[in-house]
Amino acid sequence: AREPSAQDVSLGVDWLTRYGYLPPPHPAQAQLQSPAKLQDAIKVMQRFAGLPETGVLDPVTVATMHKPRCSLPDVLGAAGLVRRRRR
Amino acid sequence: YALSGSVWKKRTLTWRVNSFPQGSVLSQETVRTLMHHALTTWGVESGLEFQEVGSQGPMEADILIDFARAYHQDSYPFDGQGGTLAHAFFPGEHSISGDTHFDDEETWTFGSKDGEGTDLFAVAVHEFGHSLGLGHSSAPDSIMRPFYQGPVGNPTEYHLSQDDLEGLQHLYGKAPQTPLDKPTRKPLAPPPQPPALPPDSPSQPVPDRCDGHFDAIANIRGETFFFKGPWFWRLQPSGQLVSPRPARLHRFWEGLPAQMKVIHAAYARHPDGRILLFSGPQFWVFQDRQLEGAARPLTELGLPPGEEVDAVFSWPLNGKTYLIRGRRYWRYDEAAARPDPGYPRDLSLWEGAPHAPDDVTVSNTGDTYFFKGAHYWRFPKGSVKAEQDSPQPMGPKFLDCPAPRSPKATLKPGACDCQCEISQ
Repeated sequence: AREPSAQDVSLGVDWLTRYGYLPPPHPAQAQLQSPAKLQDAIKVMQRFAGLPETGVLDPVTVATMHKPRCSLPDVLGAAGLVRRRRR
Repeated sequence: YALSGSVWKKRTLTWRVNSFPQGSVLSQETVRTLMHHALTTWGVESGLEFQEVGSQGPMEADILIDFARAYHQDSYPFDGQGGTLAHAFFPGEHSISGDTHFDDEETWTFGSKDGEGTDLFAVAVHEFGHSLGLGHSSAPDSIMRPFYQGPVGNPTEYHLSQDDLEGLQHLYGKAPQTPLDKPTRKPLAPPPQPPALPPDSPSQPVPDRCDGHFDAIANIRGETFFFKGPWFWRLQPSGQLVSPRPARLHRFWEGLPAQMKVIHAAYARHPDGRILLFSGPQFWVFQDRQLEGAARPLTELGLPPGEEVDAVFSWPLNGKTYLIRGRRYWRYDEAAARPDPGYPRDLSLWEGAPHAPDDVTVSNTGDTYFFKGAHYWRFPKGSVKAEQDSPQPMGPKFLDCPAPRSPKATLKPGACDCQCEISQ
């Protein structure tokens, strides 16, 4: 299998963070995800999406990340899902 | 199913469409009617009532529906066509709780084919699931899967999947028994004409997977699919069934002709990942779940006119595709896009294999499995000789079923010195 491109990895990390598979970045520090954590997050995403659990950003996984979807995260954080705005 | 952790404490919820899509082919009446039906889908199963209110009321609606673009004053800006489609807020005491937002830059449709826009009813049912307290589900048939899965058919006939139903009833209990299908509120407008649905009756009896005798079995992207009549089961790579309940063929394989009630063989094509389903003397090619083009004759793969197949599989050792019928098999070269010469050959080249298998598939570890009746024959990776202990009952290994009581000795292939009476 070919190595995922830097663009795919960047998209993947952004996507995995947005939908709750990776923790949100700390505002005061630059954060680099360890390969193992990233692989685990990809596996969880693949399991959720019904894909083979390879832990790799393969073409099927990247294509799934491009699919139209609901904005809400798949994995709900401890603080709950919604950052609500009071009207 | 997944729960958000919040739930409405009241059983009658008010709703209102606060803003409509701009420049959409859908009229405001159609949008309101689709919202009504999407809410009713959840209401009829739980006894929750949904009441549409006007903008002049003293109280804001519990579920306020908006079509918005880009940043729209919550934490989930929309991104234009594609990407994110909609979102909704879970139940609670905040004024935004329950509210549902659709990306106005999508091409919202109703009654169109998949690919011609985004079906508003399907997305609305999903979002209202959030409004009632459900999170995203990974269950294959769930409307709460996070990815858009295409139109779901006629709104007046749509029913929640078992997964969604159980999640909803965990939160709100079951609806009173009589009358079960009474709408929670009279529609404000006559329902739009629904698209035709494949004729799959929900009253159709579900087959027993432990009986074996599958029509087709295939490894598709690491999962094993077991087809029987208009149903199929999925076995995950971990060895777990996605659900003990089968899924409906036509709900999943979009575009498969409605009259096609049996899949005789299936396999995932090696070079491009396309999935081929065979029935009778024809086959259909799918990209993911969507049909590509029309039915094709088996003659394209080198079989004589009118011939059918019992089993098809791609052998990873040489990348070739094998098509089996009775005691014979053909070999097809996917790379050259032509059948190999010198076929058919006798299936006995696969030593120990049963003739006319129900299907053949290759596992994720590279072993080849022939299936027939309620048994399987395993050929270790790269080998054309069946394991000594073949055949084995397939139920305990694959389908979470108890081991059968019947002896397996009579299933050995080869000549049989026995008499068969009608009572046996």
